[in-house]
Amino acid sequence: GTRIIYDRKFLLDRRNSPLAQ
Amino acid sequence: SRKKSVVPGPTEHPLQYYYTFWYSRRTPGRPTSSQSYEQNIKQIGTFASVEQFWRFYSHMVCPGDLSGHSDFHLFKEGIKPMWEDDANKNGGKWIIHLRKGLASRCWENLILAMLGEQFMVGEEICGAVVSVRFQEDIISIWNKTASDQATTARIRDTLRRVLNLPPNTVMEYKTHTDSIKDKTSFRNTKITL
Repeated sequence: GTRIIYDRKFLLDRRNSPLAQ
Repeated sequence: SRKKSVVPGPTEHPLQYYYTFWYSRRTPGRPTSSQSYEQNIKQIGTFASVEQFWRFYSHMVCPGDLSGHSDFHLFKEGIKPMWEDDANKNGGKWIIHLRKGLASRCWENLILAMLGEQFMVGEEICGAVVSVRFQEDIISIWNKTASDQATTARIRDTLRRVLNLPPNTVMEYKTHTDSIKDKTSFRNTKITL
């Protein structure tokens, strides 16, 4: 199946999301 | 069948695998049988999404701020960070020795690459460890099949790319069979790359 791939920038951009608090 | 303790929230970004953070700390000089090692290692928690990862990670101490003989382990859910675990027993790890001051940045880059599936080696990755020691810090990434040279080479090349290491950094690969034999994680013949 498809693999879920994220680059470093995408992951870092989620860091300050309200869902990540 | 795996007990699903966590699931990605409806608007969160799911990860390819679920992961568990572990922490261990050892009093220097004490012998470490695998039994006492298992007693010293504590689960911090399991996450299934990018956002859940940050909720753990943002509250954790940076490896560079830990003192003494401590390790953070981040392994796929269901795999214990032990050589003897079924997923690890035929495996090995790439080891990178870091001078003091580099561990926090390198650890973050390593685990972001792992969570984001940057290694492109199928099911081979088991987990990653950062080990804080007195003179240096060590990061390592564990895979399932030590004898699979195409996989270990690809992991090494990805490490070089994602860690942006100083050019004189020494990397070594050690099988868990060798670690069990000599009862040490890191001391081994070094291969300079």
